[in-house]
Amino acid sequence: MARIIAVANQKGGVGKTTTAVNLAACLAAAEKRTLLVDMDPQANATSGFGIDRKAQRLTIYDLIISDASFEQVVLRGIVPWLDVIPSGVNLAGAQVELLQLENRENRLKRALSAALSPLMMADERRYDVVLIDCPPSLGLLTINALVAARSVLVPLQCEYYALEGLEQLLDTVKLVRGALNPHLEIEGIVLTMFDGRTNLSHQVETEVRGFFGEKVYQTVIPRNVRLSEAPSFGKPIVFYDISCTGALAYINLAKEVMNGGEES
Amino acid sequence: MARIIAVANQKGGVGKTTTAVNLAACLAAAEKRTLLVDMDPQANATSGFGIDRKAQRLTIYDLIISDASFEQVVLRGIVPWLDVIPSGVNLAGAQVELLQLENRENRLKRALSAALSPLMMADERRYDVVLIDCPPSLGLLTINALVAARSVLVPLQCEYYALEGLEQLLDTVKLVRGALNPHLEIEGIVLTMFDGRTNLSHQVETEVRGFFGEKVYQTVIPRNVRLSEAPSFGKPIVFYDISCTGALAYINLAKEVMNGGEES
Ligand SMILES: Nc1ncnc2c1ncn2[C@@H]1O[C@H](COP(=O)(O)OP(=O)(O)OP(=O)(O)O)[C@@H](O)[C@H]1O
Ligand SMILES: Nc1ncnc2c1ncn2[C@@H]1O[C@H](COP(=O)(O)OP(=O)(O)OP(=O)(O)O)[C@@H](O)[C@H]1O
Ligand SMILES: [Mg+2]
Ligand SMILES: [Mg+2]
Repeated sequence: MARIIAVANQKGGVGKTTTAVNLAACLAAAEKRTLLVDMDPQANATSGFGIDRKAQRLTIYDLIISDASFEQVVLRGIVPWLDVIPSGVNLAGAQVELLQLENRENRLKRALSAALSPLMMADERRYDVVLIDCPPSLGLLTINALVAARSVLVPLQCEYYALEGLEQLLDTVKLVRGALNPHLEIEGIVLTMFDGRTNLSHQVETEVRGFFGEKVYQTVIPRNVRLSEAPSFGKPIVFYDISCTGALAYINLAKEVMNGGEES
Repeated sequence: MARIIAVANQKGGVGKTTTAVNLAACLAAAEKRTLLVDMDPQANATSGFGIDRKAQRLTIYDLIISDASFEQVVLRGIVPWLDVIPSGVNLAGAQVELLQLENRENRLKRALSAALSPLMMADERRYDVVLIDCPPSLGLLTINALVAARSVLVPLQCEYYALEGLEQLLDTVKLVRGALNPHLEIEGIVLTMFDGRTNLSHQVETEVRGFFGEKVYQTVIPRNVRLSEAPSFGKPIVFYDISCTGALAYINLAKEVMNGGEES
């Protein structure tokens, strides 16, 4: 059974897409069969892999709103061992359209479980890990991801406003667990854009580790300009500059995520 | 008639709140009667002024959903010459609730125009400038702000993903101008988190100035850790550290915004 992990945080610009794209690429490099689902109308995870966001094609919108099949939507072999379900601009209207549909919170779960079920996929095709990149809100797109997922990986920027928003996110996770998805756990919290030269970064790290203990990954993602350059080349960091601190951090995070799965 | 300016960009973490809070504080320091409206459920602009987000009080939610009066909601004199309409967690549910109300796109416009109309307010009370901080989405909360405003100030982070999202934002502004608010103009684009040591920042600046010319403010907001420390003390930058590069940049931006208004 694939591990389905939503990468979520309603605070904007904390590194959700950067984490989803680079973690997916590192898991694929470790020959884990990986699927990345882009649930954000901005389609940054799509363009982070060099996929044209504006090309005329079926996207996640068609999978959850107009009942296209998984096979029609998935882009296979974007990099070896990695498939991507792309997003596009038409997803922007999905928040409103979903409200009028049956099962509006379960659309992604149903679409994925049909595709991921052992009956549908031959052995060699089944995924080990599914990552879902979420938009910066707690609306129906993120709720769909939290219902489809078995756990949530939370990128947390080492800044004050980001820390403030954590409580609202954890309250929402509890609500979803109570009402829609009893299996939903916290996969882990990963500190992002850590700048060792600033007091603020150290203060946030101390506070978060103090409060969440084991749930916080040992790996801390440093602020590293190579990570923000890579998307303009349409490449995850391990294909853009494998020797930089950003790449080493995401490789280490992927190791922790892979080990974490074995325990549960 | 007050200038009503929405501070908007659906890309997350680009500096919307930091710009709204610090521009409002600088305009107030220049003795412009200023109102800051926090339209984001994260309520970062509220806590950026040291206002307790969780206190039991009426918020923007009550003004646009349950028809509370402006007087009941506004917090006067947060700093001299500055009033704030705070946000709170209950705004998170507003996206869905607004969908079921009459005039769902006009709720903020109606609430403000009643309060700002010359008939309602004695001369000395009337605002010179109203700033509206928007959430990172193009949903009904941001649409309400774009309908209530006469112009949009766009903070643009000097990064690739932020540049990619600009087109979607400008398309939405055109849609709103066409369907809901014929007066809506672009007030200006301000480059934020500029780091002169990186090629990426210079590339983004060159591209944006090349494409948008005069619409881009001369003032560029540098990446400056003091700007991200100030919110943890509940203070805008001019009250936290007036001598830092972040404060000087926002003072200069306020001068440009004040001059820009005279031309139009
Ligand atoms: N560790 C890092 N070091 C330097 N830059 C980073 C790092 N992580 C992310 N970035 C850059 O910061 C910006 C925000 O990151 P990203 O877009 O991944 O965040 P997000 O949470 O997905 O944003 P949104 O809320 O809009 O979806 C991007 O331009 C990205 O390239
Ligand atoms: N010029 C700057 N230099 C350094 N840090 C900054 C600067 N501008 C903003 N920040 C910090 O970057 C983070 C993102 O900024 P901010 O929250 O203002 O963006 P936003 O667009 O309002 O985010 P959201 O999309 O979540 O509403 C915050 O932690 C803020 O303190
Ligand atoms: Mg993202
Ligand atoms: Mg904000």
